[in-house]
Amino acid sequence: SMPTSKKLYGEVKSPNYPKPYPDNNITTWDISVPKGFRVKLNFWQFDLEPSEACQYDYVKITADKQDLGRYCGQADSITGNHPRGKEFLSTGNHMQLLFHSDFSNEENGVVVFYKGFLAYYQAIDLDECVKGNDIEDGPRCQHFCHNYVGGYFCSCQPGYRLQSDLHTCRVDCSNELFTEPSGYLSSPGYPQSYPAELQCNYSIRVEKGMTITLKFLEPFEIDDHPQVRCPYDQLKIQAGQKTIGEFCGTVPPRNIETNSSSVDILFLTDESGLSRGWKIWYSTERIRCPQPVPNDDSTIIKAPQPIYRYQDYFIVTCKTGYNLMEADEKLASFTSVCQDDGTWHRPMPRCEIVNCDTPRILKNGDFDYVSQKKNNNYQSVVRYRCNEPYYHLVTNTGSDTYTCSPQGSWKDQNGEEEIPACLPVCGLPDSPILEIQR
Amino acid sequence: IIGGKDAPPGSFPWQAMTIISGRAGGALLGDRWILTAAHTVFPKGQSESEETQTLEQVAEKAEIFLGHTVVTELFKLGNRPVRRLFVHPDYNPNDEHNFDGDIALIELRDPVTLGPDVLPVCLPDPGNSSFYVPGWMGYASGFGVEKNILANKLKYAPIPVASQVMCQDWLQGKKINRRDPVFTANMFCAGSPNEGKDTCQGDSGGALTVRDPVTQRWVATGIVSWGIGCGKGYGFYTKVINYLDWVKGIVGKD
Repeated sequence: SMPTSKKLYGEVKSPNYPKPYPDNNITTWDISVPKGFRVKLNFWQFDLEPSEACQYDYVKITADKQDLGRYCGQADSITGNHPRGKEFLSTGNHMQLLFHSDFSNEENGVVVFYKGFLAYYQAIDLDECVKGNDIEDGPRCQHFCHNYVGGYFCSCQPGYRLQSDLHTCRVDCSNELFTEPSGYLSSPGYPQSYPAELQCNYSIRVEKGMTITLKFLEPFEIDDHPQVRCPYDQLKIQAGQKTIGEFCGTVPPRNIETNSSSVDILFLTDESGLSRGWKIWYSTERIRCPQPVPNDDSTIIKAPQPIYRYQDYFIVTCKTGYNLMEADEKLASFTSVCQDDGTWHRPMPRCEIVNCDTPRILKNGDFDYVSQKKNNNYQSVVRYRCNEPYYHLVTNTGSDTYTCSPQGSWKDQNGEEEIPACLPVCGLPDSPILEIQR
Repeated sequence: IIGGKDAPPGSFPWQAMTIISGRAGGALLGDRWILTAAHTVFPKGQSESEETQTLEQVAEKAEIFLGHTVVTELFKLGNRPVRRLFVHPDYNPNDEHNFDGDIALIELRDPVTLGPDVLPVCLPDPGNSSFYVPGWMGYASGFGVEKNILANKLKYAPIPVASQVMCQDWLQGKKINRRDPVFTANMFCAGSPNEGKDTCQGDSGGALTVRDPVTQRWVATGIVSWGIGCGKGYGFYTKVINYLDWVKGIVGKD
């Protein structure tokens, strides 16, 4: 018995080959190739005593516990079973050869010498992934099989993970991450029943300033109970720090506007159930900011929009005669931008009526408020006068009336700021001499 | 003032008393100018040592009073400090016979507040010389001498404008330090040798005023300037209308 080492190729020949083989000989060869390969054997030379049913000298080939045949004879012999160019292929990585020679090789009293045989074998790849190729140990791949020379490996469908046995696949939904602006997510196998004992965690993460909206599709089936809410399987949704809710049953929830750029969906299932699961379409849009509202009637929002979203802005001005104020500071302009958290980067300012302060003092004169409102605010009107009869009013442009302008200064009807002057009146004494006696 | 009366309070509110080289008069223009005679600033006949004073020095020592008809009360109201003095360039303090250019302006440092007792006099309209027609009644006022006594109250006297010819005739034979006095076109005369109403020493610089019958405003037509004796002849006055350009050039917008 001659075992061959696990080479990829080899030679097997009859005893004494190429010299005639001896009588009364039984020799076996146990051909082994590495795992993942099969044995392919060809006879290059085959010269044995022919006999009916190869009862005298023969070569017997077996592999995988199967008899691949008994062969004897010569190429041109009438009797026997010459292998000719036949290829012998094992299923596994072993093949056995047995050579048997009887006590003599005489034909009609004449001794005939037969050379024997010379065979070559080679290892050829076993495609473990083909059905029917029996694999000695271990199950086939549960999902996908990938053959390569000398071996094979398994892989799983999306959402499944190859287990440590390298053959079975188990649902893997513990850390699913979605970062695209929109997409679908669903329970494993949807719309087929979802597996039991799941702890799926789906995370949607998009750019700050975007808000995620969830839309549940039909069918929606999660194990439920009429009296107790979601006792078996639960679909929990969390947006940022806020818990949106826990869902089950057969009625899909309404669309959820999360107002968050971060959503986590946890799907927990118990040890049984035949519900078909759920599917969500998520979409994103820029987060909304509250509609800006003026603080007073004098505030004007330029070109107001129906909706303001992240990166939108609004500009505020005031009516004529009002100053734009933020705290105690007068502003030349105001813009506020919608931030990624849905708040405005500056609060709405206010508009304060322009105040011109007290009108300039007129030397040797005074002023009176003409307008109804006797303050110094925008559109207040004063009229200057002189201490008559000793002074008379001399104006610059003919106007003695000044109005508090939007610029915060007192201006006459011609837009001039310079106030009039009180000039002396000459030659008009209060008590001129009066001659009585004539 | 010779042959005059006490001026009622507020009747000549432009009247100023100036004390520069002695008591004199002046008339308020606007609210910070005093019209007066040049010889009250630089008197004629001064000795050589006194002539070297500058205008700035004179301005510093000048005292101006406004606002009352009673001298003591006038003084109580306080002096009005002087900022600058302007004397007409034609005035020659060395020529005692010729009072041509006898006009000056005093600028007060601070404007006065006008009221019943302090009010400016008007200047004549340059195109209207009717106030200089003989017979036109003018009123002279002042704190000057009467009967050799310096007045303690403001007085006034109505003095009509006199004929230039008659004044010239009256001056014939009269001398000022043995020389003939000069009566120029920049002067006019008023009064009469017989009426007994005249201005006198201490009245110089004060205004001879007339009342414009149209506007009812009092207009300074003349400045008390010179004469020979008091109350017995004509008085001679600087003709203000001839100096309007000079006044306006100094006073400016005022």
